[in-house]
Amino acid sequence: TAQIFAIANQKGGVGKTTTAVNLCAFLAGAGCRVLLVDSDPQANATTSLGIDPRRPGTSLYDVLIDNRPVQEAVSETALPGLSLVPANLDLAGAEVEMAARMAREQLLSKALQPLHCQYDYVFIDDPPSLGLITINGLTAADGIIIPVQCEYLALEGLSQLLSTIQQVRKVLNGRLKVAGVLLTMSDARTKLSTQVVDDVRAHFPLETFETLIPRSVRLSEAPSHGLTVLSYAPESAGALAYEALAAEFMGRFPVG
Amino acid sequence: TAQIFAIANQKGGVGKTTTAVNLCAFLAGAGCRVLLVDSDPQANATTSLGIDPRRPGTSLYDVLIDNRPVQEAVSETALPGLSLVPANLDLAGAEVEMAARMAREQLLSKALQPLHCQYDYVFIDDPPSLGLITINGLTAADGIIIPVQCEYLALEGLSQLLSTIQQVRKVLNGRLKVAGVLLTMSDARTKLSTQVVDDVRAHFPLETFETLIPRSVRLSEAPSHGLTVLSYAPESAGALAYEALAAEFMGRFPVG
Ligand SMILES: Nc1ncnc2c1ncn2[C@@H]1O[C@H](COP(=O)(O)OP(=O)(O)OP(=O)(O)O)[C@@H](O)[C@H]1O
Ligand SMILES: Nc1ncnc2c1ncn2[C@@H]1O[C@H](COP(=O)(O)OP(=O)(O)OP(=O)(O)O)[C@@H](O)[C@H]1O
Ligand SMILES: [Mg+2]
Ligand SMILES: [Mg+2]
Repeated sequence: TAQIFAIANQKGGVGKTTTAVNLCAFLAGAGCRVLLVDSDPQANATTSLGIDPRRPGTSLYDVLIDNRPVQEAVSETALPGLSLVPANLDLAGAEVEMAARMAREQLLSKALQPLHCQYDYVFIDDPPSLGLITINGLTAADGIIIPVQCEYLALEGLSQLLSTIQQVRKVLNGRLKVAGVLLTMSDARTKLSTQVVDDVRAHFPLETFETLIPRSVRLSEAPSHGLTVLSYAPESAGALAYEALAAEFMGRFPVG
Repeated sequence: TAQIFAIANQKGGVGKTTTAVNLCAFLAGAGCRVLLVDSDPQANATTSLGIDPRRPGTSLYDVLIDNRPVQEAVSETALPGLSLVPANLDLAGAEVEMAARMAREQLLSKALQPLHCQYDYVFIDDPPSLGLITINGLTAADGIIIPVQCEYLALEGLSQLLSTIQQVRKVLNGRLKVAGVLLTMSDARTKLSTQVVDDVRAHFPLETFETLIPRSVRLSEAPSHGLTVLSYAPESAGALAYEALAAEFMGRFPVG
């Protein structure tokens, strides 16, 4: 049955979507059956996989708000083994509508249930906030993956995120654990980056992935071609780092 | 009477807080009376100015939810001429509470009214979302400043932001205009960055500031010392860029 991971951090621009798209790509490339759920109204994961968020069809909004079956929303991507539940702009208004529903924090968890046997891993790309969409992701997940940019301001919000995780674990989802902390956009040349790496490893010795993701321009170019870095620049430093992360990830959370 | 600007973009990590803090610093340095309102629950602007968001005292949350007078929340910063209304963690729960209030989009606009004569410029640092806090900022403002990171994914969300601005202008704040578009973290060495600069200048020929903000590690180090780049590294490329931006800004929106 599928293991479900939310990729979340309310700090903006830390590499949530880049991690979601490229980690999924390398896991699918290794033969796993992977589903990515784009729960960010910006629909960056959807665009990064070459799918137009404005195209007609069922999106995550229809699944959460209109109770459409999630299977209707699942789209194939260019990568065999990787499927996507796309986001669209309607999702921007979803939080207000979700707030009035019964069991509003569990809408996503219930919606994903029919898919449990079809995938090895399900990943949820969350928006940069701790609102109802992200809480839905944390309630549906077995674990959270926290990308942390190697910048000072990225450290600031971690304690707020951890206390939100505690609350969700207490009243909504007792199995939620910190599955991993991932250091992103590291730059060995700057003191600040090295300091953040040391700080995070000290605070999260067990959870922090060995794999560091370096700053690599190929990673930021790939989405403009609607490709993952696996297809766009497989020999780049960014691709090799996400490939190593996928291997480390499968070691921590073996399939089946 | 004060001109009010919201610094907003739902894309995360594009330089909203860095622009808010450093533009305010150079405007105050040029002799203007400036107020910065930190309306992001992450409280990054508060931290960047050396103020602890956990310290006791009135914060923006108390002003919006408990109707405390905004003067109670105004704090002095280390820079003469620059005052701050700090954020704190309570703000993370504010949107749900605000949603139930009458005229919920105008809470900030009404709260700031008593301050109109005391400042030349008021800036509002918004969180990375288009929720009720950001809508409050757009409703209170005369203009919006849109930081755009020189990255492909940062372009994606602009049309969504523009349509939100249209809606706010139609039903909440008829005077709201796009005061400026600011290109941030530009890197002349990469094709992607240059392409984004050209695209944005072509789409927003009148609004885009001449000043480009380059990627500069001093800008990301300054917050860890609780200083603006004006105090931390005044000769750095980042500081010179924000100094030039402040001059260009005063030319566009002269005081009084
Ligand atoms: N390791 C990296 N090297 C270089 N650029 C990167 C790297 N990781 C991400 N980026 C770029 O940095 C920007 C922010 O990354 P991304 O959009 O993945 O972050 P996010 O946390 O999903 O943002 P948001 O908070 O808006 O959802 C993007 O333009 C992306 O292409
Ligand atoms: N021109 C620049 N050069 C180098 N680093 C920068 C620059 N501008 C911002 N940064 C760094 O990039 C990160 C993101 O910037 P910042 O936090 O200001 O963005 P933001 O849009 O306010 O983010 P959020 O969406 O989380 O509110 C921060 O760590 C900041 O220090
Ligand atoms: Mg994202
Ligand atoms: Mg910010």
